Amino acid sequence: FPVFEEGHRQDVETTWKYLENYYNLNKDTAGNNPSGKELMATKLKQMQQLFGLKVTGKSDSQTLSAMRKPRCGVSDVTP
Amino acid sequence: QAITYDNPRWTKTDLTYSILNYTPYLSRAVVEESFEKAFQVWSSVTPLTFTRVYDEDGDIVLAFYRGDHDDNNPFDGPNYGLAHAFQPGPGIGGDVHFDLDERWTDTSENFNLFYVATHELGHSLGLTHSSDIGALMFPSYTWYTDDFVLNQEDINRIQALYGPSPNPIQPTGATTPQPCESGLNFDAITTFRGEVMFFKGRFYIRVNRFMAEPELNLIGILWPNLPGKLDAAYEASIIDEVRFFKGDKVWAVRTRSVLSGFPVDIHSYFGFPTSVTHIDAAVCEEETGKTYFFVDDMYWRYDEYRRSMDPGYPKLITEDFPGVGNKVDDVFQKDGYFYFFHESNQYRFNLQTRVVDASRDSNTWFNC
Repeated sequence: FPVFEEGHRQDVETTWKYLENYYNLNKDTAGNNPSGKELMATKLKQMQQLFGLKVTGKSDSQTLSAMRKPRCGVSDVTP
Repeated sequence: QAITYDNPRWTKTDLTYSILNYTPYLSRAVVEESFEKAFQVWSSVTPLTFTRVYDEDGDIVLAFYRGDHDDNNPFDGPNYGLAHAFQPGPGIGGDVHFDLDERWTDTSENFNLFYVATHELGHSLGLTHSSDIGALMFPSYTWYTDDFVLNQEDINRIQALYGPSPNPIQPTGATTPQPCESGLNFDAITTFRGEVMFFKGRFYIRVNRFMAEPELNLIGILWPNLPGKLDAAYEASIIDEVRFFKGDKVWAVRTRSVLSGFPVDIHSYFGFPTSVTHIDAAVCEEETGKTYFFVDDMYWRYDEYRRSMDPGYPKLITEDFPGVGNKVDDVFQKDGYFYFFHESNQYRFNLQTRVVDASRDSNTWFNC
């Protein structure tokens, strides 16, 4: 997962799980097979945009802390 | 049901709801009251009505589940996923599921059931998430005070689906401050460990050298026990404390915690006469440890080292701070200046020459 600055396994899983739950990460992958790295960055940017975070495409500390906040279980991208 | 994929809404306005079960953390009455209040938030801004039914499933069924509960959206135990809901439609459509493992409350403590229910009902009525951090439909849990007001963005979006409320007086919602909007005024401003924080409603706008953009966020994210709509704030940097004022109360915080014993009243803490019922603005001059309190057209001076008011006060603001006017909304110190704010203007008062040497719009700190 090259987009991760710190490479912590826990961070990786938090990010992956969050994007899977709320940003359709899995379904899109199955769909049209872009490279994992680009897709991950695209999804992270979507999430950072909605949360008003700096749009870096990277799982920086602010993004991870937003991901750890209690939230609604409805996806952020599909109706 | 006539439901379109990208614009799901109910085609009838008289909706029903039923409650399938309860949380062990709250009495049945509190749960029912929380849900009733949540429905009222939406019925007050639309033509929709919500009637509770008992012997059958309502259009909207509210229920508490633990873990996997066969809807392809398992709950995950305490924290994180709190609840979810389904778009308008038959069967499970419109239903709201709450995580049974959460500690549900009816206070400002996590997690307030009314607030989460109101958010999820937004989904039940067809709304998606919002990127406005002040909106009810923002994805994260942002509840922290009990004077809940629906955000104008939420009202606009639900009325785009169902039209306005039949009430002759249309309710208006709270708005999230936009740092670069002109005419912006603030409730309070203070420095905070080298940064400057501007407070408005339940929000703060934070600027520091390392961030090109100002950060807009909810006060409650840093200090859950502080109220919104503050009156004044100042930093007593000699003891690494920031003090917030609202009415005749003062809170003291250090980093992210409100110090124990606060709030206290400003009369016993600072020695104000009882005739002083609020503080408009306050600033501590770092070099002298003297704190200036501005109240209406007068100001007091308090010595942080002696922890008592200096004699000979109050005095008229206009006497000693010429050029800032006779009323101050906010003030903070940066370098050798006091920056006074009144309505949407700010005045830079030179502490050496004791004159205003510049005035400009209030939002010049935000790189607009």
